Amino acid sequence: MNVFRLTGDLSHLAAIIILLLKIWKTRSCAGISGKSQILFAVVFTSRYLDLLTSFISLYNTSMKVIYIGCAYATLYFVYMKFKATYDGNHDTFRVEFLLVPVGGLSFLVNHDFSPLEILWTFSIYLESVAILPQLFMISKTGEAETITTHYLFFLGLYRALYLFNWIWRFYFEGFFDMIAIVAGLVQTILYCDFFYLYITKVLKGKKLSLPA
Amino acid sequence: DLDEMDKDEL
Repeated sequence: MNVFRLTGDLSHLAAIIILLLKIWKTRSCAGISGKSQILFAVVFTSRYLDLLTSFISLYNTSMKVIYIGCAYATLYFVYMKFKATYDGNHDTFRVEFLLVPVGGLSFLVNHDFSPLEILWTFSIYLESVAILPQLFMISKTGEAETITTHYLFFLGLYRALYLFNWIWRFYFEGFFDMIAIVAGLVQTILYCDFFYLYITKVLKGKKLSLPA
Repeated sequence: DLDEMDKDEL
């Protein structure tokens, strides 16, 4: 555990809690892509199956349980409790275009051809692109609520901090995991355009809106 | 050995 890893995890946690609080306080999930939230729930579920097979640490177990719990709570909010506010007409990204190639790739490029390992690999690849329905939705409506941009910022920052964590671990522990690193790079790159808008607009007090 | 594989990260 190093400072990048810890701040990465906390940034991830912050993103998840910001989203839940936003929906709860405003009683609305307008502007949130339910499809991205489904993909994140699939990511956590397929990656953290090792909760049932191995114990790593209290920290590890609690974070996994919190992430999974929050992911399903978010889904409950979007598709049940606040369903009337869900903007499904704008949430039109075709997730099969992500699930099929990601599923195929996880069978082809993995560390070990075993069910748990393939599911872990699948979750790593899927996470790297799971935000695309949300970004697509924003590009379609041309705007995002400021609180939604804070959510996206922390979600993007988390994997960027993990990249520094992996650099740290390579130098000080000789550890590296090529699958996680490449997927983490892809994931971070997808946020770059958003980071630019966040810094140049949202942090200067302006709403995030895209030119028509 | 896969049992040694690092799955500590989230």
